[in-house]
Amino acid sequence: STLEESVKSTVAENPVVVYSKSWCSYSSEVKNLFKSLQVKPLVVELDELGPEGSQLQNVLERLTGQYTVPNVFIGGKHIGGCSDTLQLYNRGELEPMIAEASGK
Amino acid sequence: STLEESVKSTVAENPVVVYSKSWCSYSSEVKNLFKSLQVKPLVVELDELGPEGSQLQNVLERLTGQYTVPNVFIGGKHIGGCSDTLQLYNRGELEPMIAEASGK
Ligand SMILES: N[C@@H](CCC(=O)N[C@@H](CS)C(=O)NCC(=O)O)C(=O)O
Ligand SMILES: N[C@@H](CCC(=O)N[C@@H](CS)C(=O)NCC(=O)O)C(=O)O
Ligand code: FES
Repeated sequence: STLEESVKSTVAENPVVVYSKSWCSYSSEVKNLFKSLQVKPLVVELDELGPEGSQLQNVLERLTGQYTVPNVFIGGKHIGGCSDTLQLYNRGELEPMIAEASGK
Repeated sequence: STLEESVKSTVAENPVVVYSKSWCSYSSEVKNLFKSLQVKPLVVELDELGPEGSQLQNVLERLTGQYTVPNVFIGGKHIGGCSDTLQLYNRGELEPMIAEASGK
């Protein structure tokens, strides 16, 4: 579908992508983590897109198996949610991954 | 208003009350904390009440100054949200408060 294709190109063309909801604290935690690492992710606020937001959420589930937000991609690779991202960070694996995806 | 009165009696008549949203991870964290303390709060899932849910959320803001969920009351006293509750727990103040509210 075109929405599926647009998600695939979004995550391919942007080193860090966060599908988020603007009032969700778990989504905020992930966005704040990237901010503290001086990383500027592409953030897609699903609750601010009207009906397309829930369509996107369904497409993401089809593509990644994950329905929940936040939904994080680095270098086009599906990372997971808030806990997955924090875990990678705590293991020292997140920053190298971001550096590589940003072509550094 | 009647909704305001019903909130006041709910928090007066139940030792622990959590106004929550069923798909919100911060709300889950608070509910899980109480569960681990073998406490059974009265849980009100605002997203499962149709239009009354957002009315309740507005009433809670009027009564407590807090619009967000989770919104926690112990012994009729407004505690706050997830971080407030966790902070009280970490300081060893939560359990005595619950015990007192439960009339123990
Ligand atoms: N363990 C997951 C939890 C994700 C989760 O439960 N997200 C909630 C919001 S906090 C969700 O997407 N609920 C369904 C929805 O909002 O549509 C993580 O760390 O990201
Ligand atoms: N620091 C607060 C954060 C509360 C918060 O931002 N809650 C969000 C959901 S995680 C909220 O209520 N957003 C508005 C809404 O869902 O209506 C806490 O620890 O409880
Ligand atoms: S909606 Fe509350 S943590 Fe995501």
